[in-house]
Parts: sequence; structure tokens; C-alpha cells
Amino acid sequence: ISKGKPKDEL
Amino acid sequence: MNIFRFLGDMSHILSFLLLLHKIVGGKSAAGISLRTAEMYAIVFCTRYIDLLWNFASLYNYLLKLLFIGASLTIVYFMRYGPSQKATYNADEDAFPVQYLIAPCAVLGVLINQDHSSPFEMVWAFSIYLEAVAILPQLFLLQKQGEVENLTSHYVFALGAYRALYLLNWMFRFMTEPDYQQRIVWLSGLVQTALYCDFFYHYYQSKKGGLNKSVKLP
Repeated sequence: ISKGKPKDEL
Repeated sequence: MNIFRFLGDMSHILSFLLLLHKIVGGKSAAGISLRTAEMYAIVFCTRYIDLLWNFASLYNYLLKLLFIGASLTIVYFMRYGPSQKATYNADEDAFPVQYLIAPCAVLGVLINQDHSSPFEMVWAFSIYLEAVAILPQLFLLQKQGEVENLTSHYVFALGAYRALYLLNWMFRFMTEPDYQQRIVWLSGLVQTALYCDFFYHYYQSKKGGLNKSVKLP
């Protein structure tokens, strides 16, 4: 599971 | 940003406008589930808490504020609006939401994208909760059998938003090398699957004209 990527979706 | 995600966000905004029009404009909460409205307020207040530090884009920022504001406004009017309270059917809106919130909270802690970050746990919780938040609303519609016109459009727009997001994730998976978000994939699939029955009846009733009310068996 990808590390906490910046949330760019709503 | 791709067309699916943009249309998904527009559909989500539309669902809010329809619901606000009915509840604030029409001063009626008939057929609307307060429990679903409250769960959506929880979903947005938990997921968008990163407003405080994550400034991905102005678009995201504004829509997050809009969704939090609209969902809280809806809950406020349904709880304290005199005519809304009069038309809200509390004993029919009886889905046991504790059986939805508790498992989502446990899942949020256990399955998320970064176990070292509390925000990731809260974010995962909000994704799981959103997938099931519509259940009390669908349960209420099922009980009432007939769905008032505006309500049917509101539920349809809400279902369409996550279905469009599924296309958005497919598109991003195909076009962006390292893009994969299993959490939103599975939750979004569950969320959209819950609407299938409603979509079927919505289509059946609307093909004879947009103003027919939707009948659920």
C-alpha cells in the first residue's frame, strides 16, 4: 500500500 | 485532473444543490435520512481535516470547504429547522449506524496507507464510512416504497459521483506509472454497488419522463 501520498483527490 | 474526476465532483456538487434546494428551499425533509446526512458530515470533517496543512490546489481547497459547509448546513436544518423537523420521519430513519461507524473505525486503524500517521487512519476511516453512509438513506427509501422526484435526482447524482470516480481511478491507473490506491478502489466499488438497485429503478421510472416518481419494491 503506497505510503501516505499527498491527497490530491477529494 | 481528468474528465471523470471533474464530472464526478460536479455530480457531487449537484447532489448537494438538489438536497439543499429540497431541505432549505422546499423546507421539507420528507424521505431524507438524517442519519445519512450526519454520516456524510463525519466523512467530510474527518477526510478534509488536512485543509489545515495540505494545500494541494485551490480547486480542492474550495470544494473541501463547500462539502463540509453544505453537509453541516443540511444536518443543522434537519435537526433544528421547524418545518424540516415536522416533515422528517425519525422512526422510519432507523438504520443502526453504530454498526457502520464502529467497523469503519476499526478498519481505519488496521488498514490504511501509513500506520505511523494518525491522519492516514482517520482518512481511511472516512473512505470506508463514505462507502456505507448511503445505507440509511436507501433503507428509508425502501421502507417508504415511493421516492419523491427531487430526492431521486439527489440520490442518483450522489451515486453517479462515486461511479465517475471509479472511472477516474481506472484512468489514473492506466496513465500514471505508480498510481495505485487499493483503499479507495475497493471502497468506491462497494459504494457504487450499493446504488445498483436504485439506479435500476431510477432508470425504469425516468425513461417514461423525468418527473415520474421512482417506485421501489
